[in-house]
Amino acid sequence: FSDPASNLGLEDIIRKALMGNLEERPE
Amino acid sequence: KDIVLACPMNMCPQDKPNKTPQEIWEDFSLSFTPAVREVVEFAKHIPGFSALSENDQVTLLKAGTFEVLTVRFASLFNVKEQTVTFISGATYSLEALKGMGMGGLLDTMFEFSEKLNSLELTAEELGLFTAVVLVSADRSGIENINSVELLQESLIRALRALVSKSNPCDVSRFTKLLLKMPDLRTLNNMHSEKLLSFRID
Repeated sequence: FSDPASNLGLEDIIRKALMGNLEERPE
Repeated sequence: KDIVLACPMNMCPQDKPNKTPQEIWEDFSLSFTPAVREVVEFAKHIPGFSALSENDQVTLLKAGTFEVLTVRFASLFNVKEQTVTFISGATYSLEALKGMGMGGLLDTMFEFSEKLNSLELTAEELGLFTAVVLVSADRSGIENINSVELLQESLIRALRALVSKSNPCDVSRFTKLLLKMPDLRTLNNMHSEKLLSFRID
């Protein structure tokens, strides 16, 4: 990985949170 | 070789030796993921942030999440006692963490936390400062720089007014606060280098 943020899976978490994906949220 | 994650968002800096890197990462993501979600929720509440393009929102969040969390967790670094409190509630001495191989980044985190805490920001000031940190038009990959610049300028004006209102006699306080931004960039770069050395498969 050349991008540390990609290494963390950060973009995936951010995109899901931005879309308000409630299924991804903990109860 | 044992994996050391001396990040206060981790439950503890060093896990049991029989844990696989995958298990260590899964445990870490249990605390890391909700923290990132909170940063996203915070961003959504910044007036004007949601009006930016989705790509620019993602770019700002990808680049700035570490800096936002650093500001938010500055109080976990006890400069006087030279300790770091992890989210598990356990406190570790800087000496012990250094003994695990963590050095430069932690020292710089302590320096930053000391300087930030010395400004004794109110919760409102800290929130607005964090918004200014997140909405930075000079992040690499921004598509509509003008929109981000306009939003950042309005946030900086609001922060200046707020800081001046709470401490009208101390005119240097606002400048001191803005000077924390390059410090955060330095920390972000140091943290990125650490991450690159810890490949997550």
